[in-house]
Amino acid sequence: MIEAVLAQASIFKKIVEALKELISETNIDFSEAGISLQAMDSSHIALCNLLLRDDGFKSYRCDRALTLGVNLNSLSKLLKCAGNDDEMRIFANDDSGADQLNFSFESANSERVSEFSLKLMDIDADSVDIPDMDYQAIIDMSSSEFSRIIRDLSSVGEAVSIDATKQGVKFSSAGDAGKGSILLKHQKSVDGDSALATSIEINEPVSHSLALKFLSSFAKAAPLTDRVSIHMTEDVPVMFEFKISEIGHIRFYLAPQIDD
Amino acid sequence: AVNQRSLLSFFGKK
Repeated sequence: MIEAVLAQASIFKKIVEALKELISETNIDFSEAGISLQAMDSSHIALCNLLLRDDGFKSYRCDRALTLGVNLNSLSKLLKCAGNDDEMRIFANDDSGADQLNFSFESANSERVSEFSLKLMDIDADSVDIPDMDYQAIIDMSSSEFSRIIRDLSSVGEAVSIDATKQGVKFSSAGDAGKGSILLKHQKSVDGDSALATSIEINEPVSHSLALKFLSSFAKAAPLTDRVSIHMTEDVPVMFEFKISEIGHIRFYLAPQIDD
Repeated sequence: AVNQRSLLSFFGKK
């Protein structure tokens, strides 16, 4: 038996919205420690890693570790049936091999309870070992600013160059019709830390060129949290981390560009 | 267009 109760369905709705553009189907792992998933896009260039710790749930029970395969588009549709402030219960029986994942949504005043279930599927997907890494540069910035920059530069080109130095981070793109760039200057944290402030921890300048279409997908996680951190080292995958308050994170990894 | 390498060439398969 697994059973996880989230105080607000909206968090889970936002998580699925953040993942479904990049990933169509994924295995979800339930263990004593919580709920996690790792999945790559079909081209194996981008990867997402979700962690929801057991102690972030209102209640959490997992008698035996289970991996359940779901179609994220179907899950997204199902979650549209939940009110944002509904309490959400996810549960599955593993007595005879779970073939469905069940959801119940209870309104804040407990007057309405709805139940839905999602058929599970067998998914044969590659998973990878991601080592713990020290990065050369970590940019911590507003997630809405990140979304805006990706949207703005997508109107110019297909790739973005992210150049981090001690002074700041510059996002730039060029295309047939022209080019554009946005520079965010490093700000030391000051009193009343501005929500839009950008800070950069850096050992040495780092630059990466990345396809904007993947970053547009990653930006779908912005509604989950005010901040995103971008972790960069030359020639290794870039990691974008969106922390989900009190409960976990979504991390996206994107392979660097090939030098032709 | 941007050519990017597979993540499998960076991270080992589990």
